[in-house]
Amino acid sequence: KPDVQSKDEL
Amino acid sequence: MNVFRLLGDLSHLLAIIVLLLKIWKTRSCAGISGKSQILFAIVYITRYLDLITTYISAYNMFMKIIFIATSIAIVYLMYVKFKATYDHNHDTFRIEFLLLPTLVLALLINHEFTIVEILWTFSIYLESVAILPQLFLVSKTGEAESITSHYLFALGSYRGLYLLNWIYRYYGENYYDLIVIVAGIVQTVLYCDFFYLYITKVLKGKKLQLPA
Repeated sequence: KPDVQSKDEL
Repeated sequence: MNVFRLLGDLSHLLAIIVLLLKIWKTRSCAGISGKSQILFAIVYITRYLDLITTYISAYNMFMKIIFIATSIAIVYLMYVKFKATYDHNHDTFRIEFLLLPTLVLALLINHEFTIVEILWTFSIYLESVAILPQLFLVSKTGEAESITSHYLFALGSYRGLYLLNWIYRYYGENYYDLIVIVAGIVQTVLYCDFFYLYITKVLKGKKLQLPA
């Protein structure tokens, strides 16, 4: 599951 | 960050620069859908709310600020400064048909039921279809200026390059996010017809004209 707190993509 | 992701971001940035320059140099926004531009502004504002709460990198922050600022600037140029040149007679796509379903979908399918996460998910879904008013405008007038075509090509390439980035990240880092992948595929597929016309006509020096 992706880290919902940190979104590095734009 | 891998090369596909970087090229995707640069392609996105290029699209925005091309559009801004076109409007500024010609003092006209003819052929551009204000509806699509409003949707893009909503996309960036709702997606980048984490600017306030989370620091990721200088690059990330810089790009987010640029995307929010330029999308608002484009809406301002179209609806205020160069309002007289705006093609509102042809720009008749009803954006509530995109806003409402994407909002409902974001409420139903998301990673976490929090306001910030739902708005982020909404922005992903909305972005995937935000170009429809623009494509509708092109199909209504039956043509697009070459500079508008270049803008659309750069904008379409951006999510296509992100797809390659996700494939790369899946194999390299075992990272994937189904919400962005499915939305990214939808977004890229919507451009396919346009890509075909761009390659067969615009790159050969012809105007993008739809068959009658």
